[in-house]
Amino acid sequence: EGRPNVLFLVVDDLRPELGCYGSPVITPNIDQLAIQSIRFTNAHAQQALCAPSRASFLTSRRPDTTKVYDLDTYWRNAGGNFTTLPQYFKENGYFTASMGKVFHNGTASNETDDYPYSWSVPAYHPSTTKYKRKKVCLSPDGTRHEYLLCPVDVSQQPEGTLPDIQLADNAISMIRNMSSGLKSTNASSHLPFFLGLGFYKPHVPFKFPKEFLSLYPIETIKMATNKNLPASLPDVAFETYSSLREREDIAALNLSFPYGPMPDKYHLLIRQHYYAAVSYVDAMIGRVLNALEQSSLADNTIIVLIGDHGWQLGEHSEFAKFSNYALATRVPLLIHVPPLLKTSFYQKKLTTFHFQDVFQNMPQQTEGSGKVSNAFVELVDIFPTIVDLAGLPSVSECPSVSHEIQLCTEGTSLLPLIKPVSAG
Amino acid sequence: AESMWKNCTFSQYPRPDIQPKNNTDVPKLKDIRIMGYTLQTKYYRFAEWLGFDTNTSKPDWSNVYARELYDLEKDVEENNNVADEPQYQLIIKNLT
Repeated sequence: EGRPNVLFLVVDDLRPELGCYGSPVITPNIDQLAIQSIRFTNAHAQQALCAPSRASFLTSRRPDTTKVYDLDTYWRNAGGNFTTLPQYFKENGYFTASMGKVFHNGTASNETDDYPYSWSVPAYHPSTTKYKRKKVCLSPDGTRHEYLLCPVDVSQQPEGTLPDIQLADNAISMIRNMSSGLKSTNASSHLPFFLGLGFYKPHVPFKFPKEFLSLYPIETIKMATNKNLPASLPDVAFETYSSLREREDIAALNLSFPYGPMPDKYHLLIRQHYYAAVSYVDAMIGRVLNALEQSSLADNTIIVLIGDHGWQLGEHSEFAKFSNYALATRVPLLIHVPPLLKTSFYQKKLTTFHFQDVFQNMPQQTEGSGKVSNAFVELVDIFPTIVDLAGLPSVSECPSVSHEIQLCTEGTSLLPLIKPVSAG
Repeated sequence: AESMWKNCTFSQYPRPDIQPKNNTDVPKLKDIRIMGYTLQTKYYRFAEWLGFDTNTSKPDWSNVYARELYDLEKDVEENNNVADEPQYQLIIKNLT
């Protein structure tokens, strides 16, 4: 009783292209969270690919320990039977639930999202994820294709919705149920929760409600200032943005392999659609945070928001992740410590998550607001940090070889960085 | 606290070959031959692309395929790899 809840938000392929990080991209809901959080400006993923990065930060081990480098390997089979972040909370009396893409779905998480080890209930996957590689993007001639650039009329989509909309709906429903349970007299429903929410966008394809594209008129989009392939870049360092080339609209460009380049028109379109997809996810996150506040849970819930890795938007003539460039490894990291925790930044109740609707009221930019840390941090640091914030027994540092040790960390708790900010 | 904090971050990325191929971006475990290790400090980003054994998950430090060094004070966008320039060899030695 009294222990904080945890809301763990993972956004797929999100680089710090957010208003709170100085970007012109319109993200008022995440910015609102940032104002009430510590914003880390130098956070890096351990590998710029979904499955390895997620296996890494959810076990707090680096890829050379998890032995997860690709999209198919399950760390318990390859690296060791490592305790995960949600598993640790579950073993300490929490109700844990996964929705969407927290672990990389599929064989990389044993086809179960690591249930039942990590989660109290089977993971929720939106029914519309099965259309990810289907021909659902409308072309001007009325035919449907599998495009990279795919703004849609949601009502015309299969099942009349999209994965991140379903994800937010389901999360809101669970939050309301948890709130009802906490108010009930049923002792078993009084467990604190760890809710992992994995949003699917802005990962390709850029399929999102088309109205978000109107936020970014194409004439306002700027080219990357360094769009050319550096002459001094070793061949081995270059990534070929294969995940873009396999979509029909990009394939039709007949780009030269491996170096392209991408035509300027598509360079701009890709940036425009990435921005719109980010604003769409921001709106879904805003809905969830608003539900948290309305359910009276916000003041006792630790909130963490991260991207699993970055993304290149035409810089160095590259698109996507798959590289070691800082643009591919650097991620947003926000940690909201709620007012009821002793380590909180706040002297009084300040948690407010009103839904910011960009189509009703264009928000102000909030760069520079909130608390900031410029320290070097890594996603392997998140596990011990959340554990410390929640007051669970701290996780000890791993020895150099740790395959037989179920619980340890190759990261460092960020609590010392959070406490001075809190004191200030 | 920040002044006493870690002074770099580490990331890595695997490759099947030194030349870009169809499976360069997402090589399967069995196809990985090279690992690029990179560290980011306040002033530099350094990367070394090394031969790699997936059975042991260890790089072969004597088998260097390529290096990258970006001087972030002069080149924050990482446009100019200076790993081969003589004046940076001591920096590389220190970073390795």
